[in-house]
Amino acid sequence: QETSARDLLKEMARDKPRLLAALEVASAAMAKAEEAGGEQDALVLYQHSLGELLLLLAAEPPGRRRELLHTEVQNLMARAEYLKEQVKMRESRW
Amino acid sequence: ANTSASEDTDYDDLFWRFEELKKKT
Repeated sequence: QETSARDLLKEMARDKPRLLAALEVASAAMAKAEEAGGEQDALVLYQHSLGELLLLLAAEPPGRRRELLHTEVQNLMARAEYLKEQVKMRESRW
Repeated sequence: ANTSASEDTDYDDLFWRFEELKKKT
């Protein structure tokens, strides 16, 4: 369900290259987070995409796309926070 | 400007979380 909402958002972002690009960076972050040792790179990508998406969300007029973008930002934020916690915990073990 | 008060609060919360996220681990 999460994926289909994301696909729908991408579909609705076709006329907004900046939004589309930020969503691509978010996808890259998620892929990187799955890689062994990719956590730090993933965090940087999450920060990059979230910074952009937050600006775009602030400028987005009310409507379906705004709702989807809002949900996606919350989703990505939660993923990034979780990843940061993981990294922090691992570093504190050393 | 086009958002309700609760949406504004939520946006502020997201922005605050983003600032926290950017801090060094």
